[in-house]
Amino acid sequence: ERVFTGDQVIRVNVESEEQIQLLQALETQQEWELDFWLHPVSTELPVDIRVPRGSLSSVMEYLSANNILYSVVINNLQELLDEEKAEMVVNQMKER
Amino acid sequence: STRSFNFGAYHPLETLYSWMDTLVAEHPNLVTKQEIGRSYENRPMYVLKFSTGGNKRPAIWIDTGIHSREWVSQATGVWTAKKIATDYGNDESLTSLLNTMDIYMLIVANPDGYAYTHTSDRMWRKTRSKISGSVCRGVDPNRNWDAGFGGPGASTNPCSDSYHGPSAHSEIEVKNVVDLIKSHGNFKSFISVHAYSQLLMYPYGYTCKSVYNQAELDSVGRAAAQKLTSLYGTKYKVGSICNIIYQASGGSIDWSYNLGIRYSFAFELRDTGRYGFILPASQIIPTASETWLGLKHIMEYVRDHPY
Repeated sequence: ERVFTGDQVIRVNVESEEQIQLLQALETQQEWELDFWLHPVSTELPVDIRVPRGSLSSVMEYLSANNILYSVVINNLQELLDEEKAEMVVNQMKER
Repeated sequence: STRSFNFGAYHPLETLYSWMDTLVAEHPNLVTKQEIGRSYENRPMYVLKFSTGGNKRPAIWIDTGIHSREWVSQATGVWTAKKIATDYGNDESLTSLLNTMDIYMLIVANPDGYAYTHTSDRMWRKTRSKISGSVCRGVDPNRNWDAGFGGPGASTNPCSDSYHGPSAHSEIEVKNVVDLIKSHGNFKSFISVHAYSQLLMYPYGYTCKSVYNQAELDSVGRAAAQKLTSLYGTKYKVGSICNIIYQASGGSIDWSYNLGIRYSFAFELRDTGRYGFILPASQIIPTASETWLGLKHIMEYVRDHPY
C-alpha cells in the first residue's frame, strides 16, 4: 500500500495572474510528483497541493524564490490516513 | 440489516455492496438493485432504482464517487439512499415525487478506483484501465464524456490525474452509464456528486458560453444551495463549472445537458480544504444531511416543472 509519510498538503491563496502561471508551471514538473487537489485557475480560488516529502524543499524553494506565500494545511498526511483507517477498523468490528 | 450499518463511517466496497442488498430486502416495494455493467477490472456496477411502478417514468439520476478518492461523496450516496427509502410514505413531498417519478442512484460510480483507494493508494482518483504505450494507468472519468472531449482542462498525458483517455466514452464505467441513460430515454435530471470545495455547479465546463437554460439553472441552484446552507451554515458558491472552477472539458453533466437532460448539476461537497479528500468520518452525516436539502429542492423542482 502506498504511504504518504511526511507528505504535506499546502495551500496557496493566489494573488496575481503571474502567480497562477508560476503554479501552473509547477503542474508540469513531473519529477516532483505534485498532486494538485485544487488547481491554479483564478485569484478567487485557493490552490491545494499535496507535496511528497522528497519534494518539500524544492517546492518551498520555488515558492519562496517567487514570493508565493503558502500555509501548511496537513502536516503529515499519513497520520490522517492512519486515523481514518483505524476508525474504519473499529467501526467494522462494531458493525459485526 | 441496515440498522446495524453505521452511516457515519467509511466502508470498503464489499460492505457497501452487501448493504445495498439489505436496503433492497427492507424496502422491496420501492428499491431494486440493477447491475448496469462491469468495471474494467470486472467489478459489478450497481444502480439502486427507487420506483413505485410504471415503465420508464420520468427519472432523476444521481451518481456519487466517480472520483474515487472523494470518499464523502460515496458515503453521502449511501446515507441519501437510506433517506429516500425511509422517507417514502412518511415525507409528503418525496412520496408525491416517487409516485410519479423514479430515482436512480449509482453510489459507487468508479468501483475499481474506490477499491484501489482502500487497498493500495488512498489518493487514487481515476479509473484503473491500462493505457497502451504508457506505464501509467487510469483515465479521469470526468474528462471522458462526449462533451467538448479533449478540450481545455483535460490532459493528453496518461500519467496526469486529468487524462481524458484515448477517446470519448473509452472507459467502460462511463459507457455503462451512457448506455443506460440513452436506452432509458426519459431522464429529466442528472446530478453528479463530488468533493471538495462546497460548490453547486451547472453546465458548461468545456466552454464558458452560457447554456440556454442558464438563468433557470442558476436560480434553482441558488435556491438549493440556500436550503443546504440553512442546516449548518455551510456556505456554497453557485455557478457554471467554467465560471466558478475552470474550463474543464469532457464532464458528465455537460454531456447529460447536451443530451437534453435540462436539470444537470454537479455538487462539490465539504469541505473547503481543511481536510480536503480526508474529511473526517464525523462529518459524513452532517454533510449528507445538508446535501439532502439541496438535492431535495432540485428534485422537487424537477417534479414540478415537467418538460
